[in-house]
Amino acid sequence: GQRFQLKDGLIIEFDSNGKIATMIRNNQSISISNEFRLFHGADIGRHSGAYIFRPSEQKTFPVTEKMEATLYVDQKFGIVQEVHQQFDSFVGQIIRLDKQGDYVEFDFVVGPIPVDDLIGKEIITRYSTNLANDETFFTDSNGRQMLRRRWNYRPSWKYEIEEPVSGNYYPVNSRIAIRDDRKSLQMTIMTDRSQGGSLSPEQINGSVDLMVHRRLLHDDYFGVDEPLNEPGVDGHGLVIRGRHLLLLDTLEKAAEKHRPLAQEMFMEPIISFTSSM
Amino acid sequence: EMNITRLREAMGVMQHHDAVTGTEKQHVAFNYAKMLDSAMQQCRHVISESYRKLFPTQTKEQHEFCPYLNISSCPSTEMGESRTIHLYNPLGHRLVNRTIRVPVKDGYYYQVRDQNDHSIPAVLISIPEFVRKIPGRKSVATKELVFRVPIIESLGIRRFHMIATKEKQQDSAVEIQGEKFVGHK
Repeated sequence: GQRFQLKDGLIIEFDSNGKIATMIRNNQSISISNEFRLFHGADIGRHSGAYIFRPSEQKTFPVTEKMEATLYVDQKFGIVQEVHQQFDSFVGQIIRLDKQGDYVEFDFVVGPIPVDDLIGKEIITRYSTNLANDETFFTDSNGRQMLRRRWNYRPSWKYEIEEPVSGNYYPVNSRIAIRDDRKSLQMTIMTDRSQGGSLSPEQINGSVDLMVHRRLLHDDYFGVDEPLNEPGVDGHGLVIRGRHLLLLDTLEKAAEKHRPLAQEMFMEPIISFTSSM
Repeated sequence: EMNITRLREAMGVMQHHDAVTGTEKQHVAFNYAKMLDSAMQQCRHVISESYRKLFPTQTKEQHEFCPYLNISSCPSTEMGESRTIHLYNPLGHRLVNRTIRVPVKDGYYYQVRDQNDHSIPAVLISIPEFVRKIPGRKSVATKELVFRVPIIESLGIRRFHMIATKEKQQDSAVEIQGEKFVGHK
């Protein structure tokens, strides 16, 4: 029934339920939470599919209610500090803190997404903080510069909002970030593959959503002519395992950290084995 | 040259807009995966040959690669046998304090030693059930052997020995016990 901390240069505090609650870096503290939520795919009209993201409602639903958490701390060498979060659904996650790293790692397994209710689902992971980002966020542009995105806004024309959620989703090839100028802090989330990302429709300030998995039951009529419903090895749907690295740093230092880290994520050491010693 | 060209060509095909965005039909997606996998196998052969050229006195064996390490599965390391682990850093900058995770099975003790036979601190940690139960994962690994590599120079190679024994040794990896508690939303 007590909070506990994983601590090194970066401190993460978990609440009594095993959920991440606070991050402290350089004596600056922010409140943070992480949860998996889902959109329901539209089942009438133009559906969500391979080409488009069109949820039936402009809001998310929680994926899961209950969670069992296990804490692993290596007291002797400090190599391992992690919390395994097993949800009572099709989602599981490991949160790791590396003694030598400046980031928190989220290693998640999602799927197979159940569709017994005949509703397609698009799963997001949400990182909510108390950062004030003035309704703006930044996404990379396939290895070029970070582009500034603003909620319900386009820089070169007057934007009329017809689809409030998908109209604010952008491609995230390697990272998405929000900045708080008053606190002089930037939260950057590095992805291990291209995903869709945005601010959270339910909390435009301080919160980032990344879509990690989708399973849909209708074609979107843009030419693929089949729903986005990969069967997986057992025919029950695809399971994904992915990784996000969350960096929290000052505005001045953020780019210095996330640029080499992106290279390290995309070009990991090549590991091979031989039996001779 | 031909072995590398297979992957170059496959990557060329993957620049088609359907492959970039994932808007290809499912049978095309399967074919893309097959094409990439076969090209990657050819490149693994090239890497193996390179090691043999660089270290001609040390190994004549083909290197084994583990494409299922992403689901904590690796037949090379999880059968309770000792292995040499080779790490190649493809980056133009050095990697510092890299954590390496190798799937292993229960019932053995493991030591990690560097090229100079110095013991490297290592720990064992459980692979969570939600990873072990991933459909299609055919693995006997229930734990990961975790150790830290202090430095791998740019374009550099580091090698470590993973020694599996039936009896506990003084420097065997310590198993980390989890502290479990149930939470509610």
